[in-house]
Amino acid sequence: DPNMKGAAANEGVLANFFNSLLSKKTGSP
Amino acid sequence: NAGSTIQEKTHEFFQICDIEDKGFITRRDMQRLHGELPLSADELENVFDTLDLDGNGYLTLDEFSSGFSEFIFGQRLS
Repeated sequence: DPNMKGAAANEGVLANFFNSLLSKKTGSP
Repeated sequence: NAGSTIQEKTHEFFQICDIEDKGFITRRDMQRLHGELPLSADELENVFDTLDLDGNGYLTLDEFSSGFSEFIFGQRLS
């Protein structure tokens, strides 16, 4: 199912995005 | 408690993206994060499309936080 595949890919991108925000917050004083 | 901590974080992250403090995030705001975050312009576009559930081109705090909680719960389940 291409939709499922897209959703999974987006999940990865979202995780990446929020992880980056998290490390940006914790990385800067 | 955990609920309010998540809410606080969501708000903090929302404000990082909502540079002009408009109360919503546009595609352009998202593109400005390119350089600040280790994501490509394509990935940021993808993030925006994923979070913009109604597809109106504006990300509200509600849409943003539902994406964030999806991320949190996804992390917990995996």
